[in-house]
Amino acid sequence: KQLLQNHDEL
Amino acid sequence: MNVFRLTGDLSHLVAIILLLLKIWKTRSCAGISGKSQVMFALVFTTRYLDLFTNFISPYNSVMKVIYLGCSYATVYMIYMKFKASYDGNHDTFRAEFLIIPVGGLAFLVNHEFTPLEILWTFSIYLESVAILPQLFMITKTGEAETITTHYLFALGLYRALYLINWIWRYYFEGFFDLIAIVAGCVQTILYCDFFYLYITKVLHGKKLSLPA
Repeated sequence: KQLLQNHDEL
Repeated sequence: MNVFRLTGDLSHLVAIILLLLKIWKTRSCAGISGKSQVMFALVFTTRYLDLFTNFISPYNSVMKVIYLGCSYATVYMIYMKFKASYDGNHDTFRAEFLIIPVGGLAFLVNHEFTPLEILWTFSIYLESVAILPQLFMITKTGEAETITTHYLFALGLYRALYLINWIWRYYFEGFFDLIAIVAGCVQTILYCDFFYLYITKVLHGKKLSLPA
């Protein structure tokens, strides 16, 4: 499952 | 972090710095769409609010600050410092036709209905179309300076490399972010026509000019 609000890209 | 993500980020950095240097060295922002640049500043501002809430890595924070700083410096040069050279007459794309629908979409289609998440989604959607005023301006004037085309190529390449990064991450990490992927595809597709012209003309030493 993808982690929400962990936007690790720029 | 994989090699496609890193080269994508660096390509993005090269694009931003190239544009800034071009304006600084020539003391002119002729042929550059101020509207696209304002939208990019808005993209970075709404996306990087998490600088204050979510620490990821020193690399991540430093790059965010550089992107933000360069983006604001570019807008400052276009609308303040070298205002006289700004080609406003040809920069006629209606930005509100992009910003309003994109804002509406960010409210409707997002991962989570919270202010930060909606703003992040807005930035992703807006980035995908923010280059349209610039491309529209080139279509209108029928030409672009070679250095401007290098800027656009690096900017388009960045998202294309991100697409490969997302395929990589899906296979090797099981990670995917559908909002970013769909918007990233749209963004890359917008550059296809330009990529074709860049490869067939600019790389062969010709200036990018469109048939009248």
